[in-house]
Amino acid sequence: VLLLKIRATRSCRGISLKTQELYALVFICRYLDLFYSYISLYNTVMKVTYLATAFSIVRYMRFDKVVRQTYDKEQDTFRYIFLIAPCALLALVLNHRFSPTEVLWTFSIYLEAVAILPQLVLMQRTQNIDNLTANYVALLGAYRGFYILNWIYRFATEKHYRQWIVWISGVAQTALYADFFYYYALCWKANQRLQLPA
Amino acid sequence: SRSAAAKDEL
Repeated sequence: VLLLKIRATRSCRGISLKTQELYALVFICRYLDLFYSYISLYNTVMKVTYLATAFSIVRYMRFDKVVRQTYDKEQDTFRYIFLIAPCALLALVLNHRFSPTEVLWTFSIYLEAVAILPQLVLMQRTQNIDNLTANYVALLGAYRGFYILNWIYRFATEKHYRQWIVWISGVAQTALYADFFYYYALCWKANQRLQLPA
Repeated sequence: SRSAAAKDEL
């Protein structure tokens, strides 16, 4: 959705490069297992797709002659370190196994939960949030939210399916969107363009 | 491993 928006409008107005780069980092850390494990064709295709789209978005925002001029660097002020450092620390302490790949995987789970924050902060500062941006954020929130339903199903049907790190992170990630979803639903009902209160 | 089950998720 985001790539379509950027390509169609030749603009990344209202999009946080910080959030996009954090997602690229999340996918790198999580999908290292592309090199040493195979689950299914679907799984592999989606992992490669996520990596490719994340990097393509970052490339457009940083290097495309036209698109990069629409990036509002002054407003996108969230500091990487405030998200990366606590997640790295937590991953070192709270993990299933203390190995490089497992710690990086756990780090990616924690980081994904909070990676939307720069985007949410940027949107709060944006007067006119365009529909594609609002829809993109809503879809991103719904994506992990729908996982919760799947986790409940798997918990009920699969033995040994206990995933506290993933579950708590996923619920926290979805909760971060609660406020956004509230205003998104209000504006959608009133058929108005999304506006977040300052 | 306890974490193996989640590795089929994206």
